[in-house]
Amino acid sequence: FTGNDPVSDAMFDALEESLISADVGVATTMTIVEDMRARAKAEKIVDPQQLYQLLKDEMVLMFGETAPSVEWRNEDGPHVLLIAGVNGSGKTTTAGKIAFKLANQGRSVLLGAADTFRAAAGEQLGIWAERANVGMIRHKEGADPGAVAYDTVDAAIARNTDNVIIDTAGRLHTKVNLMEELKKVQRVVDKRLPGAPHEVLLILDATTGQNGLQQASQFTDALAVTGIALTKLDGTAKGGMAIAIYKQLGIPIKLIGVGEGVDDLQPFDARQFVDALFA
Amino acid sequence: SLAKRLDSVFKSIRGQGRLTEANMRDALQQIRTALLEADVNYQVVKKFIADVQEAAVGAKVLDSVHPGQQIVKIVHDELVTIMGEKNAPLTRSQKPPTVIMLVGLQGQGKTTSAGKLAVHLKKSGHKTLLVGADVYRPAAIKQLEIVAQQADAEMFSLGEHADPVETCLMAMGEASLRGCDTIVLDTAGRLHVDDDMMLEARQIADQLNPHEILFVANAMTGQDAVNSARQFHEALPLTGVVLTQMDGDARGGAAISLIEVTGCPVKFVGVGEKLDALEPFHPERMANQILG
Ligand SMILES: Nc1nc2c(ncn2[C@@H]2O[C@H](COP(=O)(O)OP(=O)(O)OP(=O)(O)O)[C@@H](O)[C@H]2O)c(=O)[nH]1
Ligand SMILES: Nc1nc2c(ncn2[C@@H]2O[C@H](COP(=O)(O)OP(=O)(O)OP(=O)(O)O)[C@@H](O)[C@H]2O)c(=O)[nH]1
Ligand SMILES: [Mg+2]
Ligand SMILES: [Mg+2]
Repeated sequence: FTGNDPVSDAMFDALEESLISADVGVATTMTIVEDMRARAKAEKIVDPQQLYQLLKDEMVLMFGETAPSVEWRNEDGPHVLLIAGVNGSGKTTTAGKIAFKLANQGRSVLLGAADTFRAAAGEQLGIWAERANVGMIRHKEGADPGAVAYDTVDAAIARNTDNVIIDTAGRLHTKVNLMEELKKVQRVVDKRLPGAPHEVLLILDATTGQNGLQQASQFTDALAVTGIALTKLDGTAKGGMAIAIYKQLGIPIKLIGVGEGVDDLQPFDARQFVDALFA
Repeated sequence: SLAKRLDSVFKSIRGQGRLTEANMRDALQQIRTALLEADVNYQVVKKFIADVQEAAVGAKVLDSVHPGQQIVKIVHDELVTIMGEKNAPLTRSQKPPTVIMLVGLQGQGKTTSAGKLAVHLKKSGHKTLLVGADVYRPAAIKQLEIVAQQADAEMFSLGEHADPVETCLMAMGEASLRGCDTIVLDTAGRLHVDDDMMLEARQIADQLNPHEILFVANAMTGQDAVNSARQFHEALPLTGVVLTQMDGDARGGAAISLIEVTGCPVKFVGVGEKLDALEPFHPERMANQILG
């Protein structure tokens, strides 16, 4: 490139800054910028606007043309959704929002309060159960989370419930014993209903930096995460680490949280996400 | 780690004579990458690198025998200087009660930190009143009630149909009644871009005149730390930061961003979910963690 080339070094610096500032992460950003440099050269692109559009289209394609399914039906028994993630990411709120959405679609829903540790966790989920007008299984504080999960699936089978949503306690992926506890919850659920949980949602706070990749990697090693719900996108954080997670681990974003109310849950839309990233 | 990276940059130089401007550029690039990987904000890194470059020129690193080690020391020392070389204690009011207000985005650890502060203050003989000013989050007040019990602290709220400002105002009288010399106001998580909620926070601060307004943020926060911190700082006279979930494996570069943007020290770090998991902030240790 020469100094008077509009698609200049300054433009690639600006691209690097917007990607890093969106929490896309250093390694992924470097890859993207290098790819774009090569393409600009190969395709003799001279207009920065054109290059940005190319990148955006490419990112949307990467996520896939069709939005991932959140139908959550199971033909032979309740569909079981397990919710996990680090502390404060929005698990309980997301569980409540999903319950509300499914109940409004006419499904029967049962919530499982498997966070038996944190202060007022059961009460908090209980209020969401009321808002969604759905049932909830809860044991007393300090009870075994596996037992709650088991009882919830068991009750759902007995009652012919369409959807089970199990909320778990926040835990750092670095805490081995807590990750083991989570694996046990999954095993127990599978034991009661082979094949369950049918969906394992990792709840990821959009303000999280590159540690999000570590979280996704460790939680998926433990549980085979099938999807991500990216929360707090109503703030100014872009949630760019979801791109690194998809590129490196292949885990799709299925839902986004855009507020604290019952309706503040949306299916993931790649085009909207990518446009917002560069806004 | 940064030390290893710089080592490999300078290994290729050793025996080739003097360190050059070009090698210096490589070293600065490695430092920049290390800080960005640690989630330090992009603009903050830019300024930091310029400062390191200046310090390196001043320290005549180009004439040094061990340029790699010298640069690591310059970077480490610059980080420690930014973060405030020693621990900053909590302000106490001359005339009780001391009022501490906790603010921050959703889910960062405010309510838990309120309990931790009560436990911490109890060790030096202070009696704390925890105030439930979060009327929005389901069971928030119940959560603080339980936290207060676990911390063996007093707790006050007007319930979740009350006005948060009024709750905080009434807490002042309540503290005297119950012989508490410290009040911790646990406020609702709020977005810096939510005007109504930021106005509420300002009203609480205006009416209560807290001796400490602590911004509570998660150590895994990424680039957005500067945005939220900046707007909270513009809205409220912040006096300090509490960095939570430091028991994880996040590099914690947000600490630099928060300190730079608010001009406030990190007063405490949260290192676990239990109420005894609060430690004073150690700039030296944080610098090592950030550099990986
Ligand atoms: N603005 C905003 N706030 C959210 C969103 N999702 C959750 N929150 C808030 O984030 C805070 C934490 O939410 P919780 O649902 O308690 O998070 P959690 O992961 O269950 O927390 P733990 O169980 O303690 O680990 C609450 O104040 C929620 O209202 C979102 O999409 N947008
Ligand atoms: N591992 C770890 N977890 C923490 C720490 N501090 C808080 N938590 C956990 O983080 C989650 C959120 O804590 P809260 O105290 O409810 O956060 P908050 O800021 O009051 O949340 P909102 O009121 O909804 O804004 C809980 O699961 C806490 O147990 C910490 O230092 N380490
Ligand atoms: Mg929860
Ligand atoms: Mg709280």
